[in-house]
Amino acid sequence: APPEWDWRKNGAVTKVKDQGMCGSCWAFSVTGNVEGQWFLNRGTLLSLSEQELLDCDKMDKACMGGLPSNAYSAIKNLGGLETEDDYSYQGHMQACNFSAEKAKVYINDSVELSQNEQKLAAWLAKKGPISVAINAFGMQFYRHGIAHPLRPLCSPWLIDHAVLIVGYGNRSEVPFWAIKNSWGTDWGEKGYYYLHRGSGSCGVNTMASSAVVN
Amino acid sequence: PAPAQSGAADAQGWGPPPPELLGPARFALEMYNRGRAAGTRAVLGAVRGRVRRAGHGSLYSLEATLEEPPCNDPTVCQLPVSRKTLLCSFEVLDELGKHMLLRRDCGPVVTKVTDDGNEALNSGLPLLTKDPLSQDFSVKMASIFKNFVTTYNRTYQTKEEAQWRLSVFASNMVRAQKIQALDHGTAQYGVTKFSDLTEEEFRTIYLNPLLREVPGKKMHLAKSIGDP
Repeated sequence: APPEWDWRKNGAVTKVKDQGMCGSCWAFSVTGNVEGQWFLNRGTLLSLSEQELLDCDKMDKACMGGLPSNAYSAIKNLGGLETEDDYSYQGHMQACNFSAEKAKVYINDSVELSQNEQKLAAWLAKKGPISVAINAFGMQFYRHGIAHPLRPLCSPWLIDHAVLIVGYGNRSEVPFWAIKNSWGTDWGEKGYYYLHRGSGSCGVNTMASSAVVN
Repeated sequence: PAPAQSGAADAQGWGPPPPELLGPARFALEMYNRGRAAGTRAVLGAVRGRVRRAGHGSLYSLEATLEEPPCNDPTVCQLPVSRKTLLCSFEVLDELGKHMLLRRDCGPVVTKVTDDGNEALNSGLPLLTKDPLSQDFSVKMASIFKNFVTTYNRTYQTKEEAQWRLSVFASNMVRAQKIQALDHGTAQYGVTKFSDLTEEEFRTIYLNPLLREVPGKKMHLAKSIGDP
């Protein structure tokens, strides 16, 4: 893997979004991944609809939570995702209003990624942003810098927040993952969270996944 | 003092340090006196506290009184002080027998709760005003909270809610400090747009417990990069 990589500089990442008062982080993590996959495999960066997943993904629980692996499956079964503009975000569940004709992207499959962080970095640099799930310990008060909580306090077994890794690198020799969150740009570093890389910090390597677009 | 519960010296009353707290209390005193010549060192008084265990570590939250020795040397202190009692709170992490001082707050013992006429503060911070924290801490907290309300455009329906949110905000500032002390990266923690939410509210509204409770659909493993 290259020493550092940042898909924001390569056009594969849309602007930071805001899930509002809703536990829909899983939907933002997945749409962020599919946006990257569609860009890298079909050449167009589209901002995709999380509301469609909240309303139409019956395997998951909208604002009460959901799983990326279920969401990929739902996107496949539904026949694709509409854009953010066509199916805009409301922050609460409504009746499903999806129409296949309006779907602008589709996915063929989804895969689970390695738990080895070096392999994850190599995969990211080659294949695109990665959906991950982490323990959100400390994130309520995070302002900036590279977070590296003590392991007992940020256990990889207590995963409770899904986000998107868009890059990695080093700051003053401290390795980090650059993570796109969905709490708006007025949180963290303009909406981004930087987490220590290489130590399995907060379980960042335990639930890495991606859609596959042929 | 109440007898220590087995395995946890939890919420002890004041008194000589119970055996469980003796080690970390002595370590905290040693850190406090570091660099002081003999005869100028403070002495440990009463101790109370509790311990939280996690993994291989134990986190001791201690409150202790320290007796500063009389100070008659004008080169050391301007006014001769016969004897000064300090009330300190310490956080000591004990990992596999190795102690680490995470936080130390000391101040003169406050003998009575001052009534400075700022009801919103006092009534909203019942715990804090009983703490040995100085009055200017409360005033500072109120101004930080005011900045928070302005920055994030907060509105509260009633005065009671404002008081409640102020007290949540103040205790969150303390929580953020603890998280800061326990982070060995370069992250800075402090006031964010979520600083007036309790931990419970934040978890319920913004997080996704399903991620650890429910196994998702099984996906096959991606080939590694470079894998022929």
